Amino acid sequence: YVLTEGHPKWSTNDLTYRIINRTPDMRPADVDEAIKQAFEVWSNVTPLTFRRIEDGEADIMISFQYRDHGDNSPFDGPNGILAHAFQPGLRIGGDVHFDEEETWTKDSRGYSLFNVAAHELGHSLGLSHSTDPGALMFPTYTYVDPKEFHLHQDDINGIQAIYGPSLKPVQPTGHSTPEACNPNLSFDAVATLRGEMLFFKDRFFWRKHPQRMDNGFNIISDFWPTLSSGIQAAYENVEKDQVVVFKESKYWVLNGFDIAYGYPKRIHQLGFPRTVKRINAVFSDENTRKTYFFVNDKYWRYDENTQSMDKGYPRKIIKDFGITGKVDAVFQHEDYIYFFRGTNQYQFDPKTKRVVRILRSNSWFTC
Amino acid sequence: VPVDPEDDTARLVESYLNHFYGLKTEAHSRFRGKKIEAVSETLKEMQLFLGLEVTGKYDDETTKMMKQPRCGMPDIGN
Repeated sequence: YVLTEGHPKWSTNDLTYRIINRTPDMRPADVDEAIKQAFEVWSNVTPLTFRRIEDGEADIMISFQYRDHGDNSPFDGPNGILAHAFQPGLRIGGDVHFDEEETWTKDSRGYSLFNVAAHELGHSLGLSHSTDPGALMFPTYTYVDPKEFHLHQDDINGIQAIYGPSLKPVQPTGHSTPEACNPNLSFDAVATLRGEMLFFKDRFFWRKHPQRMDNGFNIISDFWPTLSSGIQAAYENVEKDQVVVFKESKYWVLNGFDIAYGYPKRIHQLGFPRTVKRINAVFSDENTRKTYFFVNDKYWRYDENTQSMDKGYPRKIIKDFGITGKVDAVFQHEDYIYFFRGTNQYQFDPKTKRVVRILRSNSWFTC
Repeated sequence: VPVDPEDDTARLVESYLNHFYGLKTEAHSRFRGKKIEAVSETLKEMQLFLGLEVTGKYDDETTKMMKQPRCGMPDIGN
């Protein structure tokens, strides 16, 4: 995180805000709710309180503006610059301006007013941009469903460096951004995609191209806004050029970077019994067109041609793959199957039916 | 007269670095080499800040990042 130059801060913890005007893109009540939730992001982790006033000069004045609006920082029309805010201080200090030429919404369409407001209020309170790509104060826009939003640990550290900890008995904590070269890295899911490899972790994924040096770090919702976080299993259907991703008892089909119409669907439509609540890992053998689903210590085999589960399943994973316990993730690469469990990766040879090598989970990354 | 796409990208890069990284280059600097060096050094600052490969050149990843919707506040400086 970065504190604004000169470390400006409010001299009181009890601040006021006023919404001067509202975008016509949203219902007034939705604008008010988005702004209120954005303030709560910060009041939840500090001693700060925010009270809305209807008239007069508030500490933080919030408005929607067009192009050149008199503060020497003109907006640039749709996309590009979405908003800006000023550091703590009198008059324009603390104020937040949104670019009215954006499409403001309360969901993943256009730009989420909640997400942008939460970021801008970080500036109003004395934070500058963070270099942590998972932090709210990172400069570029990322959609996170307000219901699933958790302030990142980097942001919490930053704002508490200015105003101190929350007065709550239990200090709130946040996620940290996973690092590709952390030897303790484990994955939620892995899959291939058109010759690349996708490694999913929390809200993030790496798009690793075998020939490229960089590890291709990305935020899931930058590609699939409604998927947001916590993908638990994923596989590539090479013949259909699709990736199928699983989260709890639902799954989505991705055509490249578009979510296919009519999803999510329930995993039980694939033939799982009601007792199965989620999939731990999955891969599809492009030679046999058979897809293997791993659930706890068992696995099912699905026939992509007949679109149905094969008879005689589930079977024990240990019996056929020599791996004990639950699998985090799995994918097929060339003639081997790679099982991921915690920080270990097991290279399995389906011809000899043996694990031929044990690697670190992040061995595919350039470290 | 169609603008050379290279110029278009160069304009995007210079405007972005100017706005968010305090790039100081006189619009028509007589010392072209000096200007190129200033852009390259500031580009490295931007690539480092935003977690890109630090090359000092505007490659695809860098110009893609510059086109991302974002906050209007500078990343470095006031």
